[in-house]
Amino acid sequence: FPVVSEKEKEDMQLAKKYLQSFYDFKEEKNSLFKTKNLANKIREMQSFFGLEVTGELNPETLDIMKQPRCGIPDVRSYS
Amino acid sequence: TFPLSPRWKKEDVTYRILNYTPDMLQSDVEEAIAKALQLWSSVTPLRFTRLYTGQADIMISFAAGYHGDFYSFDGPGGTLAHAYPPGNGIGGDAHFDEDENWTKFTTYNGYNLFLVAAHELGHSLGLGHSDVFGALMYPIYMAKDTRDYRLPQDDIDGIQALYGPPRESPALPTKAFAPQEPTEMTSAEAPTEVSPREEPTEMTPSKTPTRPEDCDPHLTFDAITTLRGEILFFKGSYVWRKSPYFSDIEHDTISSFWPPLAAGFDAAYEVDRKDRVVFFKDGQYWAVSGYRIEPGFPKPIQNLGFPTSVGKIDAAVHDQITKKTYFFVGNKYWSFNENTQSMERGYPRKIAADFQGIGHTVDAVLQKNGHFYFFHGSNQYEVDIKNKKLIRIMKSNSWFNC
Repeated sequence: FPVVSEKEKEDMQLAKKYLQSFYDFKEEKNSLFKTKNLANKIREMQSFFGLEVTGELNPETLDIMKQPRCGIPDVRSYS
Repeated sequence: TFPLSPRWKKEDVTYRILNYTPDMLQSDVEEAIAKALQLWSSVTPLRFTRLYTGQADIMISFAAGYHGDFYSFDGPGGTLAHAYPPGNGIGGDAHFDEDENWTKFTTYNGYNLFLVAAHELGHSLGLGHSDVFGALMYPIYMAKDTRDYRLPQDDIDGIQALYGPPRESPALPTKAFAPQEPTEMTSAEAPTEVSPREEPTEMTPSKTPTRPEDCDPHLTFDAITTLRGEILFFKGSYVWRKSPYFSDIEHDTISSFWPPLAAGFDAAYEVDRKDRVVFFKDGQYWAVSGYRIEPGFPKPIQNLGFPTSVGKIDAAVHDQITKKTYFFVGNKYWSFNENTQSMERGYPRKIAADFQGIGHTVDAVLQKNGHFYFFHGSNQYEVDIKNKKLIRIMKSNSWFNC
């Protein structure tokens, strides 16, 4: 595998934090399905914003994640 | 809405501003909040009362970082604000990130408090996020001119699903009798204040009247144009969209297509070979291509060759055959050559002199299927383009399958 650049690491951290905040993404450190879970959350987010649903952290998806926004989660229910 | 659709079970909802941002004058913060609430009260039976002490349903505050709930703010950018759905305690409360630069106007170095507050207070009333781009409840901040801001239809549909429409739904007055300026707000719609100081809040409200029914026999239009094969009918801030691809009439607000032009139009026409629609409002005009407003607009209508005595255009239509555009002002009309971009000599002429049977002013003119359709009040007059003769008279809304 190619070495992941610092930029890519930062982007991935940003994406995880974003998905945790707004799409109820829970990182399961010991799960074999870690990547699949993340991709599903990215798909969910891409679908909400009308982006091409790829499940990949492409520049369009990252752009949306970096926009100023409301802090209310898009999917999570309140208790 | 949120899961289980929480909503206030009463129509009188109280709010309190707990503190202020140093970025703005206190009076500007109060005005932004009051205007934001008025957006929602104008389309529902809800009434808002401001409290100065004690517990209000909606507690509004500015805070940075950790501020006592489980959603700490994150410094400049990122999350701007958040609010809780209706409920006891923290329910209904709205928090604004003090690390942002809050502004009264829309600028590129700050966030318009009115826009953000209107969004957050939508949550306070029970609305969740919308995936409709351009809707107020879309979760991403979009800078836009908030003068004469109108609530997008998606947000109206959402809030009315929770609370229903306003108790009194006055029908839109007809164009002939009603100016298009924002209507004065009534006391029933304005947020009221319970204050030991009794200081009135200054507001410049933007009332959102109810859209008339498609088949209302008294329905009139401000302007009509074709756009990429569809026909758009304009009335106030509303658009009726008739597409050859769909049988139903689509209802939209102007703000959902062209947010800066939300206040409505006097006239509109399309030059299809240029993929351009031109809108007129008072003494100005804008050119758009699809959703995009072309740069350099608005321009004064005098740029088209009108004398300064012409303050507004009643109607406009483009003849695709002759490449000429006709502008209607009072009982006269002008002919504009789109090729040379200049007014033709010999104009203005009386409408009645050249268009048989059109002996009055016109609200809107549509060119379709080899005919001109002149709209006047609730009637339309079908005129053959070649010989300019009246063929028949129909109701204005005959396009809506009534």
